Amino acid sequence: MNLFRLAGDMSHLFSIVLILLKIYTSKSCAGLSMKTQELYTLVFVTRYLDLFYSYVSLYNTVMKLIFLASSFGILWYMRYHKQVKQTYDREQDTFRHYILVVPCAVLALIVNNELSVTEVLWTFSIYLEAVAILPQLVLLQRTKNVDNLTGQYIFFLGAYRALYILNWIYRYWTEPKYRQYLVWAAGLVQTGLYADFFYYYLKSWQAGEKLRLP
Amino acid sequence: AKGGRTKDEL
Repeated sequence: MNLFRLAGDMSHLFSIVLILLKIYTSKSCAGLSMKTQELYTLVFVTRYLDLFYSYVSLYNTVMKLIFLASSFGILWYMRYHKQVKQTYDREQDTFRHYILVVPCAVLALIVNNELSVTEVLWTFSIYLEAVAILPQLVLLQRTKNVDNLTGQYIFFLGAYRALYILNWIYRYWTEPKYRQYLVWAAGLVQTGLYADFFYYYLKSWQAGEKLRLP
Repeated sequence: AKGGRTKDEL
């Protein structure tokens, strides 16, 4: 494992810690999209089915379990915690799941490496992860008042993807057999979705202000 | 890995 990959994973992990910390300390999930959290949970469930039939390393297994457990944990807080659930922006978070889930499922059935149940589900998770942030970005645009932790959460999620691209470039040059075009294409799309957010995030940060969206 | 799928990333 190279440093880019490790830094990417840690950035991903850190974003989840931030979101749990925000919910736990402020007992609020204001500004967070439950749709995005549900989509991420679906991503983890469909991708990490391989926990049952393949083993890579202790590191991978532990990280997969953390991602699964934390995504269910966040959803539990948003849905069932007495105080937290009252802070959810239900009226603003109107993005429909099927708009993303259906096209990703169809695409996974057409463009995949092998037409088997596990492989199609895995491919579906790759496509869905690429676009799962969209409900969150839409909510961000609507509510505009972004608190620091939510801004940082999205920043570290974006950083995770950017670091994975560096990891792919590194592995492309160091591992002759390392070619995964499908993952790269989805990853580029995913990182691209953050471009606009990054622009405003860095601008606000430079000006020493809270994140402001136009 | 079949068809270039890399199973060692998260």
